Amino acid sequence: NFSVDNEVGSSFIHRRLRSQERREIQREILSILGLPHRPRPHAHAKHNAAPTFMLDLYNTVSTAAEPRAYSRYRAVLEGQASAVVSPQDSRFLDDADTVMSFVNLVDGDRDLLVRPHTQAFRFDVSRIPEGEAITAAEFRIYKDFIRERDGNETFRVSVYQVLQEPPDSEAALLLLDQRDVWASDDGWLVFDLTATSTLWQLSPQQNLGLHLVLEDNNGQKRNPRRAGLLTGSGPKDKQPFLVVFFKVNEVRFRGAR
Amino acid sequence: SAPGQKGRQSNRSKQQKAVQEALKAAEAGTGTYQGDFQGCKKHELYVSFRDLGWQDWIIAPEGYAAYYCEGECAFPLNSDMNATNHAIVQTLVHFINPETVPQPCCAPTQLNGISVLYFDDSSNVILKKYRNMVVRACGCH
Repeated sequence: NFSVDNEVGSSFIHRRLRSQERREIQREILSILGLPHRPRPHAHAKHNAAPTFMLDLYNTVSTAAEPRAYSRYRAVLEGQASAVVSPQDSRFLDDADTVMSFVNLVDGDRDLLVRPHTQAFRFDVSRIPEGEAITAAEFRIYKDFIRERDGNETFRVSVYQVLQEPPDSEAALLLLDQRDVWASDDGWLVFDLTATSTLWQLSPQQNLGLHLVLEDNNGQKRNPRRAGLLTGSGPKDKQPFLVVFFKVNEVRFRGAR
Repeated sequence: SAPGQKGRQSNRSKQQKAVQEALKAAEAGTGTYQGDFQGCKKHELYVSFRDLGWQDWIIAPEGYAAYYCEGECAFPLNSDMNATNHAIVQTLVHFINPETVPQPCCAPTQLNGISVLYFDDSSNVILKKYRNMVVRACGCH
């Protein structure tokens, strides 16, 4: 029943677990991880931008003792554009106990048909870890280089929190953050959403999402795609996402079993 | 302390003799008290998330070296076993009175954390630090 597993390392004695043993170990480790059951994510999710970014964060925090740990996913993601971890993210990371990325729940293409000059985003931050407080939150959206436009053309990208969305009138919006970008710019745009995410955490019913608005040099609203913003369609590894940093704000004890 | 009973003198002298023998053996570095004795040490134990069939939701790591502590905390404890002062006294008392006082336990004295990166049911990604997952050092408690 015992054999040396060369892949794991000659110092480890490897024994195949019986199904009952495997189930017990799985149950115990899930309990340690604080999970009620084994998660079942969509199979295609691993190619999204958020896992790539999160893997970069993981690599930043991992010790030298775990060098092989991410090799499988590194190989999968090789060649894909990485959602680069900035020095600011590293600072947030030092202070964080948990980091979570959230997928956008709005179908970007369908939304642009309804509102051609505004892109809506929605992130469900209600299912966040218990007893943890938000220390920072960033909305990240990728801007591609626009070849066919004048490189000197500039755009203003504004992100608003939706305060009210009456069915037959304009939405009430609160400006959260703005960026001026050149048509020739290429890379991730990062918007601070710390206060808004904290509000959504405390009052999930106030989470009506975000609106992104693009204006040209003349202050005219434009389709966000005009500036190369990847809002819905486009490569999976450049899809927008929300990343939130948490810190434990209470001491938790595991119950005796 | 031991209750005063008849035959106490005889018991005490037996115990004292045993302790003296043990001390002599310890000084000589040999003797019946060392024998096949396996001291308290850190041993390899790898937890493989891949073998648990979790590669679809745990992004990293594939697994981690958790280690475990095993070995006897027997008289005489030496510095190799990273024993607490209390463990040293308990070993001696166990030696004198094995029926009443157990040997100290070989257990982790230093633990490290690991970070785990995984998907939830909604395909959100979670990076979480878990404390006390990896044994760094073992000792007699």
